[in-house]
Amino acid sequence: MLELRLVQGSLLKKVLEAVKDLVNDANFDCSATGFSLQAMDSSHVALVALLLRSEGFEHYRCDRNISMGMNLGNMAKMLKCAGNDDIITLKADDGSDVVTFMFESPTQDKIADFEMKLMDIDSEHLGIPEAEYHAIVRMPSSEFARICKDLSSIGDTVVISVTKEGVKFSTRGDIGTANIVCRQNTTVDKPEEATVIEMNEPVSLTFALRYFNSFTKATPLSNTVTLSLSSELPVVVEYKIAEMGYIRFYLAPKIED
Amino acid sequence: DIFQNALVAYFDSK
Repeated sequence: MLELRLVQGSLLKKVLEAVKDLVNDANFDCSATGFSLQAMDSSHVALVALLLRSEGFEHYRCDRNISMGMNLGNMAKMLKCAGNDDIITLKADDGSDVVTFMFESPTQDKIADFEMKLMDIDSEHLGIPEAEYHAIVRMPSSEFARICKDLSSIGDTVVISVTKEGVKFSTRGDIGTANIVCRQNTTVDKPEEATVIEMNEPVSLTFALRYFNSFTKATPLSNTVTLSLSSELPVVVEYKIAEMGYIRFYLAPKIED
Repeated sequence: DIFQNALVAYFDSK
């Protein structure tokens, strides 16, 4: 028996909007720790890892570890039917091939349930070790989204370089080139507006912009985004989900031949 | 020319 009641149902709606274009089908894993997902995009260069901790749910019952295969497009369609203020409850019986989404309005005057078929998904799980990164950049998520969108109108790839001067996002295309430098800026009114750069050593990596633009669909989940970069590792683009967990995107760098 | 590496080049399959 699985029963997860999330008072801030809009979080789950935002999560689905963030991942549905990157991954078609995925297994949601439910355990005592929480509700999680790990899935790769079809080309196996990007990976999304989601964790919503059990403590973040108002009610969390998961009698045994369960993996539920879902089509994320269909799940997003169902969750779009929930109001932004609705409480969302996920329910599944042991051995069942369906999951039920229950939506309750805050005043309890409207209750809806939607039943979705589960799927068998043969997904490849990757072990992601804890790593020391050469540089970690925290910046406003809206600023990062703006940079990715602006650069993708000029080129297809972005070079992210972190030096003691700041973090530079560069692209080049048929019409020309673009460079955007963000300097560390911690003297802002609100901490979420700060750009903070922790650098152990300079790093410069090249990525496909279309993946970054896909990752920025998670912007509504968090005011800030963290980029963790190392020359030998995929970048980690992390959006913290307040008091619940995180959504992390991993993207393998492009390698010069 | 630049190539895109797959994630399995970095992370082990469980």
